[in-house]
Amino acid sequence: AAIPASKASCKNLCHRHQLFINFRDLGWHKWIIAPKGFMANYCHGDCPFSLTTSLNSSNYAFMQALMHAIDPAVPQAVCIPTKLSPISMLYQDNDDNVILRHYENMVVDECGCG
Amino acid sequence: FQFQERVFLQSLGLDKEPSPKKFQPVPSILKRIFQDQEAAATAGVSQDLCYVKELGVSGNILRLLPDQGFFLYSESLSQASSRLQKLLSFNLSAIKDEEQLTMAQLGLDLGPNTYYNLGPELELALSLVQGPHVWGQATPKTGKMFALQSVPWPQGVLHFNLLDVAKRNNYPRKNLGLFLEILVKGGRASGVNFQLEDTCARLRRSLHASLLVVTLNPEQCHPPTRKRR
Repeated sequence: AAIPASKASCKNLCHRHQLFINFRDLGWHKWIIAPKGFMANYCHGDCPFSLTTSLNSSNYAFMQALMHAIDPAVPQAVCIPTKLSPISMLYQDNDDNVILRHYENMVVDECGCG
Repeated sequence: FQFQERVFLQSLGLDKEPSPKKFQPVPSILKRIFQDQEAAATAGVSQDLCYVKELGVSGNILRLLPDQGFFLYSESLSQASSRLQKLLSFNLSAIKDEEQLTMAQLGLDLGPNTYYNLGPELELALSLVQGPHVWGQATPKTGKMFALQSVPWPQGVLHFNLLDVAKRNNYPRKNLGLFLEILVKGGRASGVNFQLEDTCARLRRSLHASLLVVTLNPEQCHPPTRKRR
């Protein structure tokens, strides 16, 4: 029978956390026309052995978690983005050119143990 | 922080953090493309970021280059009242060598559409400038004229496809120089001189030129793999 994991520990498990990047915080609002910011998110949390079987993890993370359970000197698998998406940015450069460009891998959509 | 920031800005294709004095006006086409992409990203719709469907061309970088040219003034007064001459200059150096040009569209904004001032007719001629302009030279040394167009009145935005001109003129990436002549055609009722002069003066104030350039960076846009037969 599955041992119910305590609620507290679920919170520490690897998952996606919200992170809104406001360009004004970086002082980039002076040259970025749009967007004013974007929801970038980030991955954080533990990757115990049990998780690698449920979360969309890679095989080597499974093996690493297995080895960590046997020998704690082997580091745990880490919580990383497994699905990313681009954003478009409209900005102005030093020659007063207005540029519209897309940048890959700017938004974390999903996390997993890798 | 400055080091990481500079590394990140370089990955954005910028040598250093821009510090523009004032924001240029953003044309509605760029706003629309940006909003379409944002809407698709929000809806989680996958999109081909190497094709600009609103313009019907491949490309993943769109640049609007402002005109850095200046008006030329002809000696003879009669000419001055009916003819406008402007050197248009666009700095292409921001375009990296590896980028492929897929679109170069000149936009000439003659001024807002209004119900009055419906006239006089204009004739516009565009030629490529050969070599740098020598101060004091009445008109620049120009190559063949590549566009000639009449418009019924001095209003609205005209577009000219300059892809071939820009491609031919593009290595090494430097300034693209064009010579624009606008002939204000008289032939109206009395008071024509006043109208011609008034039109030229108004055009000098309202004329705004820009070059919309679309490029495809092959390092970021892999050619679509050919389907196996």
